[in-house]
Amino acid sequence: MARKLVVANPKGGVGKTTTVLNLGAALAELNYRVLLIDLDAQGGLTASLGVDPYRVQHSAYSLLIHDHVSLARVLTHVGGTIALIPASLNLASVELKLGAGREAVFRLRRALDDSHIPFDYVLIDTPPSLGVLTANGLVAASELLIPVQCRYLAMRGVRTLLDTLKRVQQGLNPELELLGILGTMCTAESAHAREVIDEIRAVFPRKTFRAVIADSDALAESPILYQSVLEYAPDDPAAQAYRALAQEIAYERHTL
Amino acid sequence: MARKLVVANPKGGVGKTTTVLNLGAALAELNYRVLLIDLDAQGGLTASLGVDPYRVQHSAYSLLIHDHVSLARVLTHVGGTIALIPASLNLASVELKLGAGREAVFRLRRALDDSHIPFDYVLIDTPPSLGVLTANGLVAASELLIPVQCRYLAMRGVRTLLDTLKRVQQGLNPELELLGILGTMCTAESAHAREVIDEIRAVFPRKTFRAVIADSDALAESPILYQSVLEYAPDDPAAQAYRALAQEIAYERHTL
Ligand SMILES: Nc1ncnc2c1ncn2[C@@H]1O[C@H](COP(=O)(O)OP(=O)(O)OP(=O)(O)O)[C@@H](O)[C@H]1O
Ligand SMILES: Nc1ncnc2c1ncn2[C@@H]1O[C@H](COP(=O)(O)OP(=O)(O)OP(=O)(O)O)[C@@H](O)[C@H]1O
Ligand SMILES: [Mg+2]
Ligand SMILES: [Mg+2]
Repeated sequence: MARKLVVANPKGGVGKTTTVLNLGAALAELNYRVLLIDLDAQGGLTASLGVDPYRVQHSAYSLLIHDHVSLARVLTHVGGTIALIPASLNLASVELKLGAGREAVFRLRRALDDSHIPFDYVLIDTPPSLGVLTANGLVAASELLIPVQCRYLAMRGVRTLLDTLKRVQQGLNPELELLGILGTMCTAESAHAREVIDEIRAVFPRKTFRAVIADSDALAESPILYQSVLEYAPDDPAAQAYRALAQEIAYERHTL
Repeated sequence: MARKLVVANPKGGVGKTTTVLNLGAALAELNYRVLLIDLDAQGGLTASLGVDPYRVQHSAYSLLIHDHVSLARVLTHVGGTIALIPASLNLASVELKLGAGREAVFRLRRALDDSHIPFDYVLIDTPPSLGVLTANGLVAASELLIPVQCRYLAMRGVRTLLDTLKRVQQGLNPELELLGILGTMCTAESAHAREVIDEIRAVFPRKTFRAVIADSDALAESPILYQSVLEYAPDDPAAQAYRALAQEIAYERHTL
């Protein structure tokens, strides 16, 4: 039974896509079979893996809109033990097409439940909003990872997201648990970043990962070559940090 | 007749809110009367000005949902020559409430056209998406400013945004022009950031502002004290960069 993680935070630019890409690669390095799912119409994850979201034939859109589309037809292997369900531009129209009914947010969960392909981890990337696409991720997953940029403005959104988590747990998906909060873009030299990570640890003492991702050019560059930072700059501190995160998640399972 | 600027980019975390806050403050320093409008349900701009988006009585929501609500009732003065139309959490429900009809995206424009309050500049902050809220901003404004973070993943979205601009110009708002592209979080020491800004200038030669905003802790810290960076750290390079941007916009008007 695969562990299904959704990486979400409605605040933009906090490292959701970067975390799915590099945590996925780090878990694959530990020899786990990993499925990555891109629910963001902008397709940052898809593009970072060398697939063009403008031209892709089958995507997450097919899974959400059409009944009984098999996972095997939509996914594409991107190297090692990693497979991808890509995003496409038309994901942007899903919200209007599916409407606001309860059924609309169960589409991805049903598609994953119907599939018998063996994976150890499913990582779901979400857009910076709390609409139908992110809701599909929150309902399909059983663990939530929240990346938080070490800046004040990014901290504000965590409270709202935890309120959303409670509502999802009470209704749509009682098994969804908070896996943890990940500090991202935490530059050691920046006093402000240190203050923010200390504040996050103080407010959420048992829910913050030990691993913290520092600012790193290599992280921003690796998608240009369709690589994770683990392949692009294996000894970069950010690559080491994502490896440490993968071990914390795989070996010390601490859903809180 | 006020100049109406919308600051938009569906990529998250590129400095939209930071630009509206600090460009607004820099224009007010030049003694212009400035109206800031927060269309993001997360309310980063609103919170940065000391107004609580969770408790505010009147907000942009009232303007978009109700007919004939006057601007005067919704706006609040936040110091100097700056007024704010705050965001509230219920903005998140606007998309479903207004539906997908043509009228849905003209709500803000009508509210601004009906008002006779004299402003020199209206700056509109938008959420990281291309839904009804951002569309209201694109239809209400006559100039578009696109902040682009100096990272590869953030560059990808510019092409899609310019496609959206063309569609808006051909249909909903023919007077909307591209005011310019602003490089943000461009650290001088980072080779990657320099490559990205050079690439942006090469691809959009006459559309990129001379002013570039470097990485700066002061920018991330100033919202904690409900201040712009111009008040919080007047001599910080980021404060100087936003002053230079304001002068470029006010005195060299170069819609392209
Ligand atoms: N630790 C880091 N150091 C430096 N740059 C980073 C780091 N993490 C992410 N980035 C860069 O910052 C930008 C934002 O990251 P990313 O796109 O992963 O965030 P996101 O939360 O997925 O954004 P969105 O809300 O738009 O989906 C990207 O250009 C990425 O390459
Ligand atoms: N030049 C800069 N240097 C350092 N930090 C910055 C800079 N510009 C913005 N920031 C910080 O980066 C984060 C993202 O900026 P901001 O929230 O303005 O982006 P945004 O595009 O409005 O995000 P969203 O897509 O979530 O609305 C904030 O915490 C902000 O304080
Ligand atoms: Mg993303
Ligand atoms: Mg913002």
